[in-house]
Amino acid sequence: RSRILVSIGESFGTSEKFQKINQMVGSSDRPLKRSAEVSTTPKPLKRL
Amino acid sequence: KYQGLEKEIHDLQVAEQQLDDLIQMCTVQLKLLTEDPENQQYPYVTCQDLRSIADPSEQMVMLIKAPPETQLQVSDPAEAFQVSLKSTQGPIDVFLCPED
Amino acid sequence: AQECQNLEIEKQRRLERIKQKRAQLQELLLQQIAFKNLVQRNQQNEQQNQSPPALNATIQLPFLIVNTSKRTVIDCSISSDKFEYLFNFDNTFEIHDDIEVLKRMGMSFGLEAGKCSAEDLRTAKSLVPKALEGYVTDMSTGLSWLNQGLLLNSA
Repeated sequence: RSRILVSIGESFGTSEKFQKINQMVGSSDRPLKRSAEVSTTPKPLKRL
Repeated sequence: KYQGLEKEIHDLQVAEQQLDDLIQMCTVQLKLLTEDPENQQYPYVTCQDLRSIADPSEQMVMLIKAPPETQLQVSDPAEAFQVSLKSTQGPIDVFLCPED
Repeated sequence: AQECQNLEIEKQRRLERIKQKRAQLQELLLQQIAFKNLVQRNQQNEQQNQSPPALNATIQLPFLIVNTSKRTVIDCSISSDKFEYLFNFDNTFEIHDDIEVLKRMGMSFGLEAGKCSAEDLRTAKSLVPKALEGYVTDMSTGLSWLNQGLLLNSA
């Protein structure tokens, strides 16, 4: 099954991998435990 | 047409080499920046910075400070929303960004 | 004709590689600008406040953030030496690295979105070597590919 492994702890260079992870997690059709609640998915970070 | 294409490919070769040199230069500069003793004290963000991009009334922000080469693994979301961290060079610190 | 076709394929392959390398270079420039801008901002703040912020109110780079809804329940297992963590969320989450946080904070002057004021562009260009200022200008106008042709001609 697809899982993603990233080496972290250094500055710079991992942004792309996290975009992939966030897409994978955000697009999963896994039934959310409390899907009844409104807006359970995290709101994207703001851009100042 | 053949000669025109040959000339274009030569130009592209030169352009690509230029880019390789600039990428190499920038990578070295970035590394020197992050390792510069002068800079050790100043590259930080404040909790206020984090609250400015993630609304604390709706978002929970967890901070992870890990040593180099720590492995972060995200499982297949169809199985679980699971994140594992495994360090070999030291302890990992995890904080919750306080609301106030 | 066959040789022309081969050269045409070679040309497209090179153009694609150049496109990727320009994007990689622009990302490196964004990181350099964001990092330097953050350092300058913190230095100025500390001079104004005549003291550094409280230690527990700052997070040194590098770091990661995981953000999720406030209502998410997170089960967390930690090894006794803190070398291993396991988090189980009951809702989706997002992971971002420090550079993404700096960009969201505006430390890269919105260059990644091709939106940058003239004033900010001047500041951003002052943070990179002269030879690279053209790339910063390209990013600020979001015309990086239009100028691709100019780059080739100059080459």
